[in-house]
Amino acid sequence: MIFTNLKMTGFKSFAEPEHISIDEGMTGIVGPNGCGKSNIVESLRWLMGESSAKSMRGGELEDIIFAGSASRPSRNFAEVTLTLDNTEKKGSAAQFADDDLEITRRIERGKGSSFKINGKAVRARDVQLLFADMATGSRSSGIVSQGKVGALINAKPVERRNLLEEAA
Amino acid sequence: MIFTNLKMTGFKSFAEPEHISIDEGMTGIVGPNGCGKSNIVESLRWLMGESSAKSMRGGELEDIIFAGSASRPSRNFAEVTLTLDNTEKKGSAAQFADDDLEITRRIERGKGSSFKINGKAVRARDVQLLFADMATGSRSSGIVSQGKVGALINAKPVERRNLLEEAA
Amino acid sequence: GRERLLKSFAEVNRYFETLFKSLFNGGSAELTLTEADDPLDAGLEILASPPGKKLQSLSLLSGGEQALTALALIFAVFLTNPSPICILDEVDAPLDDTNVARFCDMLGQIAEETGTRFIVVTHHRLTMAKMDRLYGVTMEQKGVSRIVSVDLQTAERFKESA
Amino acid sequence: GRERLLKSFAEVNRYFETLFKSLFNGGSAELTLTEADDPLDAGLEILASPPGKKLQSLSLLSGGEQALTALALIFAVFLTNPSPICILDEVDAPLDDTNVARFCDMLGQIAEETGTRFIVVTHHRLTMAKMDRLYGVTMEQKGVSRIVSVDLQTAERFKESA
Ligand SMILES: Nc1ncnc2c1ncn2[C@@H]1O[C@H](COP(=O)(O)OP(=O)(O)OP(=O)(O)O)[C@@H](O)[C@H]1O
Ligand SMILES: Nc1ncnc2c1ncn2[C@@H]1O[C@H](COP(=O)(O)OP(=O)(O)OP(=O)(O)O)[C@@H](O)[C@H]1O
Ligand SMILES: [Mg+2]
Ligand SMILES: [Mg+2]
Repeated sequence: MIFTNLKMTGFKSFAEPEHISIDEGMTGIVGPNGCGKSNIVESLRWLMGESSAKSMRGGELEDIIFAGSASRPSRNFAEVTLTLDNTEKKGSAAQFADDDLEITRRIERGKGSSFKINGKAVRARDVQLLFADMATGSRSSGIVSQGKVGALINAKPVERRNLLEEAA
Repeated sequence: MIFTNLKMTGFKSFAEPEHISIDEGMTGIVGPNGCGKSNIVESLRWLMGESSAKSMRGGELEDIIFAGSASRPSRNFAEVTLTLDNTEKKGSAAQFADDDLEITRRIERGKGSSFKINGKAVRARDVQLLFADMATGSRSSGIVSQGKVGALINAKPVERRNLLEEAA
Repeated sequence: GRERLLKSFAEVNRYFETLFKSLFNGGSAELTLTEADDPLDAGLEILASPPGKKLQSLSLLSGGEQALTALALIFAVFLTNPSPICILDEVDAPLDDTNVARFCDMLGQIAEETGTRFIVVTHHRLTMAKMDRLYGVTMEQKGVSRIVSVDLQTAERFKESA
Repeated sequence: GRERLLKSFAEVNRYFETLFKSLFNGGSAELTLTEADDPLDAGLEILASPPGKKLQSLSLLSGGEQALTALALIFAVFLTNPSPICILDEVDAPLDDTNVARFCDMLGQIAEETGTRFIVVTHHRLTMAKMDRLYGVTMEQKGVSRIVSVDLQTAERFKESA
């Protein structure tokens, strides 16, 4: 499975629909402090099934919905969509006939979140397993959030081993 | 009291005598990773009476003595000297007649550390009080070690208040 | 004890709100003591709203915004009792160029007001450019540190070679 | 369970020693499990000796050396089970230019071997220069983020203006 595109709307500071195309090699994301770079990282982790609001700097999961700013009122929902190229149909992706998979997570105020794969409702667990099958997921070693390197350095030896096991 | 010069020998990676002149305004310290910049900061905190080896990245206080490298054997002592301009003779500095004060701390392997002011032996407490009188000291708010800003951000509210009280 | 704590807290809070505004070129922030039967057991909460953004707890801000806000707090405490020396070890690491520039300007102002002498360890080109002088630390001989005076061009090459 | 843990630990250790040497251009490092009756309760200790320096526990190294060593560990775990995507948020913050260059080279090699696509959030000019493409995130409207494709010059101006 190849990751090809990440789209978000209403997610944290991304009030309007925005997307980032995920191409081969290395893609850099730049911008001033507070412009939204880490929010992009968190949108992918949330899509992969992250259920801890605290690990995304929030108090509750609804904190990820655009809360409004000086220039605009808050929104009522947040939606993130990841597009995957499934032409190879390997592993747990073989269950899907389509060449492209669109995985969507959506949350509405007061309603909780829901997952879809190519428009069909699925459970959080199905999405988490799909990613785990690709050796990835919101807690995998390949997703290094801001400050995580420092946390690994300062962790006690037992916590450090747990950090790695979460990943391995 | 004005800080004018910091000299160190045998302190961590400073095998040979080195010094940094402390002039008015802002002095920058630069260099590649691991070249010794934070060691300079720690040498001043140690001179001011820092007694926690852990807060200087060590296991015991003797860890601050140059431990040797591929190019040179270890040393048996570490010594740091701070020069102060005392022409104004204010506060607890008034007890000293000299226009210049040299505060020295020295540690020898197996012997523990000793303090001197202008050649006269004093206790650690005398040095700590002298600095406290100038609103400074190894734990004061004006000495921000590498990673301390991150620690303040991640601290629980009660720890954060303690951090500030240590300083105020 | 309690009264002195509340008085010193109020003074730090005043400096904090002022420094925050000048570091962020706007916005507002405040400190609050958490609920506790005894103020001596209270914790310190930090609320901040960078220009144009909602007031939030420190934990919801970006990495750089958190660092800049924490520096406003550290210097608010510093100003209640300024000392002749202030040493900063790579505090500018998470800041972008605009915030680094405003931070260095604040240090310069404090230096003028209090006469404090600053020692600033940095990897940031912009910070180096704003210093009054630079010392480079080298390890020509592996594991052995030496200190030399450097100018800005040498410093820029310095931080690049190990 | 125990046997699988020790086997996976040995594999991570092998990758770790190799990655450390390539990131530090020499030196050596190793992982050890701390004493415990049950390896499943053991902690992970990291010992490292950058070129020309003595073997020390991670805590005695410099800020940048600690970060580079931790990255060697993170990618050692990654290589035991590579995934199609890897996202790094400002992991290069404490690194000097030489270490940043070696780190980006390592990412490039991993990308070639495993086909992993990397997303790298950074403030570091050198990292930007080594990326295959750049996206800039802006907040023209306060508090509202937008994403645009940028080239290196625009990116350099970008990170400077807020
Ligand atoms: N629910 C929300 N609604 C609106 N804005 C939000 C929401 N949650 C967070 N934000 C804003 O998003 C901004 C943080 O963005 P982010 O952490 O992505 O910045 P960044 O680009 O990573 O910056 P840095 O370089 O400092 O790490 C903050 O200013 C915060 O106020
Ligand atoms: N007792 C000692 N004897 C010899 N070398 C030591 C001793 N203690 C620490 N060191 C060495 O000093 C170096 C650390 O220096 P320091 O922390 O000052 O680096 P730095 O310039 O601040 O780097 P960075 O930019 O990464 O923060 C380490 O490589 C460490 O091995
Ligand atoms: Mg960020
Ligand atoms: Mg350092």
